[in-house]
Amino acid sequence: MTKTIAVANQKGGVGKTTTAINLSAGLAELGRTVLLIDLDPQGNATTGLGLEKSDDDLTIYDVLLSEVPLREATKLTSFEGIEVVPATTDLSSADIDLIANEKRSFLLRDALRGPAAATSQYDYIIIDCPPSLNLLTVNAMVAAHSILVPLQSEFFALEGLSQLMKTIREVRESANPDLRIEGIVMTMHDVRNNLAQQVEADARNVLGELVYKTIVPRNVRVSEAPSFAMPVLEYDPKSKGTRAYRQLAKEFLEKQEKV
Amino acid sequence: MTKTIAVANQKGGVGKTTTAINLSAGLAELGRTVLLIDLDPQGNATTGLGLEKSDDDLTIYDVLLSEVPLREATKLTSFEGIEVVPATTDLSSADIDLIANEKRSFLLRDALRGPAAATSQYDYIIIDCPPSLNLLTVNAMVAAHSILVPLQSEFFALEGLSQLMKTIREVRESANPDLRIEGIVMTMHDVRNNLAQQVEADARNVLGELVYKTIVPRNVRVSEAPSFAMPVLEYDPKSKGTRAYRQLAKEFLEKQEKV
Ligand SMILES: Nc1ncnc2c1ncn2[C@@H]1O[C@H](COP(=O)(O)OP(=O)(O)OP(=O)(O)O)[C@@H](O)[C@H]1O
Ligand SMILES: Nc1ncnc2c1ncn2[C@@H]1O[C@H](COP(=O)(O)OP(=O)(O)OP(=O)(O)O)[C@@H](O)[C@H]1O
Ligand SMILES: [Mg+2]
Ligand SMILES: [Mg+2]
Repeated sequence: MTKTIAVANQKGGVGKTTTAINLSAGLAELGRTVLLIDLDPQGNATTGLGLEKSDDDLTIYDVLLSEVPLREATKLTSFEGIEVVPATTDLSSADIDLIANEKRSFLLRDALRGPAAATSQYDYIIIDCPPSLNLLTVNAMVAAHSILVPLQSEFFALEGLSQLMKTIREVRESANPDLRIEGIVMTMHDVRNNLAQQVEADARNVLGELVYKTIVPRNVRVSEAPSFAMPVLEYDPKSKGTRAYRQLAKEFLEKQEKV
Repeated sequence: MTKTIAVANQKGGVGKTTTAINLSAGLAELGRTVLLIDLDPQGNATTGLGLEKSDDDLTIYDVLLSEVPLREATKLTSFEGIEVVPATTDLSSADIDLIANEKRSFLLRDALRGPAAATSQYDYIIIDCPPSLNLLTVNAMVAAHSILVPLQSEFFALEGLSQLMKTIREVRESANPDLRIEGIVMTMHDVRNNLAQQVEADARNVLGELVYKTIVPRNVRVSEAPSFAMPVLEYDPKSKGTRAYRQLAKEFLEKQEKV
């Protein structure tokens, strides 16, 4: 059964896109098939995997607003096992464009479940969310089985966590009763930094087993990879960032397959 | 004359809040009076300056939605020369709450200009924007004289710059003809990192004089300061981060007073 995972955190710059891209790559290396849906008007997941952002192509905006079948907006990438539904800046007016639509929170869920979606061919659908708790992120939370939360080991990032958990509870109560937290992954972690260690300790205290054992270290190769339009697993297979994301993919599958 | 500056960039985590707080502190040290308006539902500027986020207090949400005079929502901080209009998560529904209001893009501008705003007592009004190009950021761009853009020296951050410039042009054409770019400040810059040097070179090539000479280095003391609810200028006056933000405040005033 295809599992849908939303990668979400309203705090900006915590590693949502980087985790969505490199977890997808790690899962593909382990033989899984992945559809990555870019739900952020910035379109970073689209370009980070080497796709052009073109106004002529169909994107997730067309799927949500014009009921274009998901299949028609899906693009192949040059990475085996990963397909992408791209995003462009059109998406930034989605809140306003969809306001009159009563089913506005369910559009992505319906698109993934429609007969023409053909999503059963994927083991996983990974959704990269924008840095906000707006209608797009709510759509992802309604459509998803679970939420993967990248958590930067910084003060402002920890501050936002309680609000994120509150929103998840609200979506679970109003629209998606089975929604659960897949896990929390510490990102851009610098072991030499006291604050980072304290944030990690706080997170494990409060959230326990939800926090993955795998920690993604700050590693410049990770931030260089998108400028070469590829996951760090391809860009520098021997880097610390690659090792961490491969480890995360393994741990993710162990948790998935245990359930 | 009071100058209003919006600190904006839809890319998440690039240092908007950190720059809004520490530039305000730098200007206050140089004898200027500053009103910092937190326009981000995350409320990071509010807590970063030591204020509580309480549902009982008046916030920028009440100013925009219930026409509460700005003065009534303004709070003192323990830092001389800096007052704050706080934000809470109520603000995250602003797009939807304001949709029916025809003047929805002008609400902040009108609040700053209203007779009960009493803004003439401030030399500068600094607005911390959320990581998106939604109605809140548009309100800031309509209300501001100019936009200060923090630019992280990373690939995804550079990718978003052209979209930001496009939105600024659109606001200038539709609602605020005098809107200009105050400047672009490189943030979290790591001189040892090739990508960072390349992004800086690209930015200076494309944007020339708009890019401040001052570069803010990545400095752990900067990210520790908010957990002690103070600007880095107070938290660690001898740090590299403090030196950079003091330098930025000087350069900012030189540009301001030259015009
Ligand atoms: N482990 C890491 N080490 C070094 N740099 C990283 C790491 N993870 C992410 N980055 C870089 O940090 C920046 C922020 O990451 P990213 O864009 O993935 O975050 P995001 O949460 O998707 O941001 P947004 O909120 O804008 O969508 C990017 O420039 C990225 O390349
Ligand atoms: N010069 C710096 N050196 C080290 N860390 C920094 C620096 N500037 C900012 N930070 C840290 O990086 C993170 C992102 O910065 P900040 O929250 O100010 O960005 P932002 O653009 O306001 O984010 P958002 O898009 O979520 O509003 C914060 O945890 C902050 O403490
Ligand atoms: Mg992203
Ligand atoms: Mg911020």
